[in-house]
Amino acid sequence: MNVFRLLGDVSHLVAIIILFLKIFRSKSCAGISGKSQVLFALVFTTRYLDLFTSFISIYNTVMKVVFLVLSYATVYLIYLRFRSSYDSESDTFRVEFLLVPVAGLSFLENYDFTPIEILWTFSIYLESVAILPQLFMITKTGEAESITTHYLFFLGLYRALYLANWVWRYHTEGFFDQIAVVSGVVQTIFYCDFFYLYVTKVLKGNSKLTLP
Amino acid sequence: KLNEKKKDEL
Repeated sequence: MNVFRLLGDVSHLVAIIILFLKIFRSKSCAGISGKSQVLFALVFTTRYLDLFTSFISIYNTVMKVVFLVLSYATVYLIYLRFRSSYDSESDTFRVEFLLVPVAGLSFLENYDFTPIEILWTFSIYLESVAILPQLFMITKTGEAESITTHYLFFLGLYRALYLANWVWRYHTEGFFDQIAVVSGVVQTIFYCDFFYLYVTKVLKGNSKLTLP
Repeated sequence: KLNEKKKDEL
């Protein structure tokens, strides 16, 4: 464990908690893409299958459980508890255009052709594109509440910190996970234009992000 | 192909 990965995990946890609390306390999921949240729940489900078979550390197990519980709880809030506030007309990204290529690629490019390894690879590739329905929804509605932009900021920051973690691990222990690194770079690139808007607009104190 | 590494990352 290094400081970049720890800060990355904390940033990821903060993002997930921000989103959950925003929906739970405002009793509304307006402006939130339910499709992205379903994809994230799928990412955690396919990545943490080894939750009960291989024990790494208390931290590892606890974080996996927390991520799984909060992601499914968020999907529950969006599609069941507060479904009347779910803006399905704006959440129209065709997720099959993500799932099919990601599934195909995970069969082609993986470290080991075994179910658990292919599912892990699937989760890595899927995570890199899972935010696209949310970003697409924001461009479609042309705006986002500032709490939603804080969620996206910490979510984007988490994988950027993981990139620093991989640089660190490469230089200190020769660790290099090509699939995770390439996907992490792609994932972080998708946030770049959002990061620019976040810094130039939201941090200037605007109540919400309105796209030009 | 990467050697069999323990997946210690989240």
